[in-house]
Amino acid sequence: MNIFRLAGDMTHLMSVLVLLLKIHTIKSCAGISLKTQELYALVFATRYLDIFTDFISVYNTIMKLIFLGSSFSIVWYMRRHKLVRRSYDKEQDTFRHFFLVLPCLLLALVMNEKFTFKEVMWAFSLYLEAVAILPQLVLLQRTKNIDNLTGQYVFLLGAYRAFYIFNWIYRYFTEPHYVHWITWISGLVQTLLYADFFYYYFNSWKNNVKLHLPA
Amino acid sequence: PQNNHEKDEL
Repeated sequence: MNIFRLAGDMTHLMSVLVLLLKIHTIKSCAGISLKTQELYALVFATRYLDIFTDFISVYNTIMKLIFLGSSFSIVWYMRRHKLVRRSYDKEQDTFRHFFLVLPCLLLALVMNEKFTFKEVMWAFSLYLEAVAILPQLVLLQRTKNIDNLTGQYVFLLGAYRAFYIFNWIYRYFTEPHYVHWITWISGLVQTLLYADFFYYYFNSWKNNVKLHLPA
Repeated sequence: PQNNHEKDEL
């Protein structure tokens, strides 16, 4: 465990927990894409298939449980909670899961470390995580004005991506045989998807104005 | 040189 990895995990954890806590407190999920949240729940469910078979560390197991629990709780709130679901922008959040899930599944069947159910699901979860933010970014573009909640959420997710890349560079130089092409390439693609958002986020922060995305 | 132990990231 290095400092970049820990910082990455913590910002990732904060992004999910901040979102869950705010939805729970203000009973609103306006601006949040249910499609993206469902894709993340699927990402965690397919990646952590090893949770009961391979023990890595107490930290690892607890974090996996928190990510699974919080991502499914968010989906539950947005679909089932009678106040929260009323604030959901259903008409604007039209991205189809299918268009992301199917290509990722096909890619995972072809590109994986080993052709076993667990390894294919692991590769699938990495490919899907890389593109799962797309429905959220489309929703941001459509609704234009972004409240603090959504801005902070995407900012924390972007910080998590950046820290993980530093973590991979660090591990590559400090650990023998640390090579994970699938993780790195999908992680890089995911980070690039945030670059555009970050450009506008920092500009609005620098100029101290409310964040607006161009059409 | 990849084994399951290397999949220690989240």
